[in-house]
Amino acid sequence: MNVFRLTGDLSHLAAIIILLLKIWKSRSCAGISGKSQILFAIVFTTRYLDLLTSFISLYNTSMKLIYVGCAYATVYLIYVKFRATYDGNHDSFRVEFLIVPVGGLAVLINHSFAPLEILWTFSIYLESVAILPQLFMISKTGEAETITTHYLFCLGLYRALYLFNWVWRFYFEGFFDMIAIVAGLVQTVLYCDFFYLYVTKVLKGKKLSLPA
Amino acid sequence: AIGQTRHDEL
Repeated sequence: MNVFRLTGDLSHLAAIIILLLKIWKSRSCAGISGKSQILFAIVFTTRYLDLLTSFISLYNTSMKLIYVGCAYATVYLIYVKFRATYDGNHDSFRVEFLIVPVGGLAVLINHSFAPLEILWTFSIYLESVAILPQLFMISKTGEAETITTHYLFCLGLYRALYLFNWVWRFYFEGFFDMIAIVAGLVQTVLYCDFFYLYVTKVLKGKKLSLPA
Repeated sequence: AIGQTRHDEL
């Protein structure tokens, strides 16, 4: 555990909590892509199957359980509890265009051809692109609530911090995992455009709206 | 150590 890992995890946790609280407090999931949230629920489920096979630490187990639990709670709020506020018309990204290639890639490029390994690899690849339905929705409506941009910022920051964590681990532990690093780079790059808008608009007190 | 790290990171 290093400082980048820890702040990365906390940033990830903050993102998840911000989104849950936003939906809960406003009693609405307007502007939130339910599809992205389903993808994240799939990501956590396929990655944390190792909860059943290996114990690392209390921190590790509890964070995994919190992430999985919150992911399903978010999906429940969007598709069941506040379904009436869900903006399905604007959430029109075709997720099969992500899941099918990512599934194929996980079968082709993995560390070992074992069910748990393939599912882990699948979750890493899928996470890197899971935010696309959300970004697509924002580009379609041309705007995002400020609280939604805070959520996206924390979520993007988390993977960027993990990149620093991997540099650290490479230097001090001689460890690197090419699959995680490449996918993490892709994931971080997808947020760059958003980071720019966040810094130039949201942090200056303006609402995030895209030019028509 | 690949396998271990697999489970260690979130």
